[in-house]
Amino acid sequence: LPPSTCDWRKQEYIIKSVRDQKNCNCCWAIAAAGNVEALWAIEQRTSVEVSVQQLVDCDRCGGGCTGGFVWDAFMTVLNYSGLASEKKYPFKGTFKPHQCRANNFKKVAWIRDFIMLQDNEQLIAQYLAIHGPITVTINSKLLQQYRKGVIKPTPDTCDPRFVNHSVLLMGFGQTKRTWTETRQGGTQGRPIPYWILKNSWGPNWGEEGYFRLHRGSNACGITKYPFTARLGKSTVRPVHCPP
Amino acid sequence: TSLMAQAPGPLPQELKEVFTRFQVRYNRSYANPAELARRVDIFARNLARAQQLQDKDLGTAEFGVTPFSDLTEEEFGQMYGHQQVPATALHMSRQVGFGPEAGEK
Repeated sequence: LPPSTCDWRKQEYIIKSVRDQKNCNCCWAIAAAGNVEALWAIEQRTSVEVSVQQLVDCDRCGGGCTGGFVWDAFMTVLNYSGLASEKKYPFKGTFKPHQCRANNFKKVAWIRDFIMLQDNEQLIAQYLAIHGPITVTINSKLLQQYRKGVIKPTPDTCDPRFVNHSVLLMGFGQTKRTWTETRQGGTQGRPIPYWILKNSWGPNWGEEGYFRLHRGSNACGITKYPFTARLGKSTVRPVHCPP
Repeated sequence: TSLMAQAPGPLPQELKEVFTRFQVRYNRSYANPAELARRVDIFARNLARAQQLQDKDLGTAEFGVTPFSDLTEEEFGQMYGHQQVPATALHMSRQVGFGPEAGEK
């Protein structure tokens, strides 16, 4: 069983600052970059900031800032034998075709392969707790108005079949029990299990750039496309997520 | 005006104040008065929508003014989402992978 709480933001070397995709539809590239950075922090104990612009410029589908997919970002990492650093190949938030400069720079992080996890929140939590943050793609409809707290939508308010925004799953937990005073003496609310997700809209949005989504109800389609890169051998020693 | 009559939310004067605070906080300016009026209208609709989401949410989430409160749902989707993943986009099935340690194919 996975632990009851897990928060990779507390792990040493993990980059906690939140990127801002600005007017570029590159959430898919930022989520993939965040996944690679987190795995390097956990497995290699190295804090690397990789180039999102490389993923945007060198995407095989050439969608650039008009959209893309996390799995294509991972393909780009494989095709170019890794990612340059953010410092050398900085994010511009714009795209011009045929401007890929990946071969001009030394690579600071690379991956062995990438996988898609099962659409099961218990297994996703288990994988997350052992291996590190993963990317998920959700329906972003409710996020435009979101400020803080745990979103617990219904399929009517957030259709899980329509997903359009990739983010990084950083951990999970549950809210504390709440006590509501009533005439009869009070009722105790049940704790709400949640996922902790890192968005790419800057630190001024949501909970300092992060948000929480209900865990256990496929909220906003969170189980539809859970993807992660893998760095080393599959026999790598298990690591443990900070509670 | 028609919106004010039908949607819950702040009164016109309150709305003006809330919108001004939004503009200052998120450094928003608009090309002309017509655009400003349009954005105020969108802002008001979004506040009303946030209230509806608040009412329907089963968790502890708070919805309200955000950096995207002056955008329509369509604009927001175009600017900050990515393309929709159609059901047929992936020529693969779920059997492709969980990891060899978990019995992946």
